[in-house]
Parts: sequence; C-alpha cells; structure tokens
Amino acid sequence: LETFVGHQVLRIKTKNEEEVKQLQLLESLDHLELDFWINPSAPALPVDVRIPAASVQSVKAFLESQGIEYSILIEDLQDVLDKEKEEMAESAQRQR
Amino acid sequence: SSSFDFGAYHTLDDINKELDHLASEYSFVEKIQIGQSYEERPLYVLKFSTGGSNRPAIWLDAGIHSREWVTQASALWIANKIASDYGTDASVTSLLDKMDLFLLPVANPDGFVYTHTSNRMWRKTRSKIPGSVCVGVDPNRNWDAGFGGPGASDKPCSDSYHGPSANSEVEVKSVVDFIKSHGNFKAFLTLHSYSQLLMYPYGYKCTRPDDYAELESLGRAAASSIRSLYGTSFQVGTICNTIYQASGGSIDWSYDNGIKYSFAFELRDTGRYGFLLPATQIVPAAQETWLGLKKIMEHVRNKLY
Repeated sequence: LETFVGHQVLRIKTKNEEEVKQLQLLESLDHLELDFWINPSAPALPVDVRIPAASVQSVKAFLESQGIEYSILIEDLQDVLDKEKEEMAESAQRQR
Repeated sequence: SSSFDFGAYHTLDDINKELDHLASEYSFVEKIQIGQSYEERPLYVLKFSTGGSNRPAIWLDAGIHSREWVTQASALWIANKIASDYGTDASVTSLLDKMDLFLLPVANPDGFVYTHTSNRMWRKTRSKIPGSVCVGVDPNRNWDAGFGGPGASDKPCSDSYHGPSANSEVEVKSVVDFIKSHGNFKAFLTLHSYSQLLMYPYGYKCTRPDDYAELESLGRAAASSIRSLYGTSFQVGTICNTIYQASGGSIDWSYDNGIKYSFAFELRDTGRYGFLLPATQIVPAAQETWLGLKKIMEHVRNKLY
C-alpha cells in the first residue's frame, strides 16, 4: 500500500484571474506530482491540492513568492489514512 | 449479517455481502448484475421494485470516483433506508408503488479495490492505455457528452484523462447500455464527494439547459431539505457555473438522452477533510443526502413526463 507520509493538502484562495493562471501553470508542472482535488478555475472557488513531501517546500515558496493565500487543510496525509485504517479495523472487530 | 456497520468504511467484498443481505431480507429488492469491470468484477445494481413491468425508473449511482469513499458508504445507508422505509414511510411507499429505483453503489469497483489495496488516492478506472505507462481513465470524463472537450485531459497520466473514446470504459458503457435498453428512466442521480454542491447540466458547455428554471428550483428545494437536518449548506447550479467546465460527464449524457431530472451531488466535507471524510461523518452525510434525494424523487414521481 502506497504511503503518503509528509504529503500535505493545501487549500489555496485566489484573488483574481492572474492568480488562477499561476495555479494553472503550477498544475502543468508534472515533475511536482501534484494531485489537484479541486482544480483552479475561477477566483471565487478554492483550490485544494495534495502535495508530495518532496514538493511541499517548493510549492509553498512559489505561492508565497506570488502572494497567493493558502492554508493547510491536511497537515500529514498519512496520519489521516492511518486513523481511517484503524477505525475500519475496529469496526470489523466489532462486527465479528 | 444484519450487524453491518453503516457508520464504517468497508471493502468491496463486505459491500457485496451486504447487497446480498438486503436482497434476501426484502422481497422487493433484487441484486442484478449489469456488466463487469475492466478487471472482471461484477457491476451490481440493487433494483427496488414493487411490481409492474418496465415502470418509470430512477437511477442512482455512487463511487464512480473510487477514492470518494463516503459516496459508496452513503449509498449503502440509503439502500437500507429505502428498503426499511417501504410500507412505513408514506413518501417512500408511494414512490415505489409508482416507480422502480436502481442503485449502483460501487460504479468503479476496480478503482475501489485499488484504493484499499494499493493507493488510497486512486480516482480513475484501472484500464490499460495502449502506448502509455499510465493506467486508468476518469470515468466521469468518458461519457458521450461533449467528449474530449474542455475540462478533460488528453494525457493518460492525468487524473482527468478522458480516455481513448467515449464509452471506452466498460464501467461507463455498461451503465449506458443498461439505461438505453431499459428506456424508461426519468431521473439520473449521481453521488460524488466533496465540496457540498448540487449540480445539474451542463458541464461540457456553459449554457443553461432547456429545463433550467425547473432544475434550479428543484435543486434549491433539495438543498434546503439537506440543510434542514444539520445545517449543511449546498450550493446549487450548473456544473459549469458552480465548479468548472468539465466535458464527458454522466449527467450531461443522461440529460441529452432525454432524462430531464439529472443531478450530481457533491457530498459534505465539513470544510476540513476533502474526500477523506472520517467514518463518524458517514451516517450524517447519508442522512442529509437522503433528504435531498427524496425531495427530487418526490418531484419526479409527481411530475412524470
């Protein structure tokens, strides 16, 4: 099972079309291996993106350099998945 | 068994066992197979029918994007709710006395199994793409509705890859063939997560559908029903206006094929979890979604066309 240690999910709020375009540019950079949960489309809509551990710093640096606002939706994805797995196991145990 | 925990996430095997259980428990519920996936897993639909042949019908599916686990889980809760409410709840009883309901709880079983065994983040099908190292197609970009247009990718490695041709994914084609051969569907409802939206066509173009006024009004009524339970706020509108242009989507196909009441739900995320909704949120999500679905189904029943 693939692990997601250190992966973060950011919620990015754009202010204008220019910032949306910057995110669309980011989206096209395959080497960052970004997983857009909500793609950049219009300034009114938030963008959610999962960022592998290796790309977190560079993506944040890019956003900060462009003055694009973001917050951390999920600090460490693997923590969330571990909890999910644990809850599934507990439920299966209860049912047995 | 009857001890199935609707407030937990389950494997495909456990889900299929629960479908068997529901079918054995209720005489008007039948488990039917409408096809099989790329990796040859059965595509099971629960048919709720209290009699009559080829009655007008409602379609409901979940889990076309495999990682959106709350949708498959909600579909199971909803299946159990419909089955147990028939004969006791006036609305469900009158609905099933007049119409059939077909529920596909796991529209993308290969992807779903893959999220359990290999990659929790997997969204697409698992079909092999000739000439590419990447696997899978976004099954909600693969319908014959503006196929290959804006809002879908032509790159096989993209999570929104539309596939080599419309209906290339057997999971999509199986539903298309089933709905066409039935010929009497009046509503097409699909569950996605997340971001709390209730959408109607179009996504492949940014123009209003002919039935805009009715769909908008019904969508708002459904969103109001959803909000009535826990205060969860859903935004209503066309796919293009509420989120972004997306071609090859299922409700655009159903609407263009004469199924007027075509809606896509994006279930709750409570603003924190995206599609990784904690299991404690499954039942509340399903409960509020059911109220929205019921509002639409009642309208369909009362306005048969």
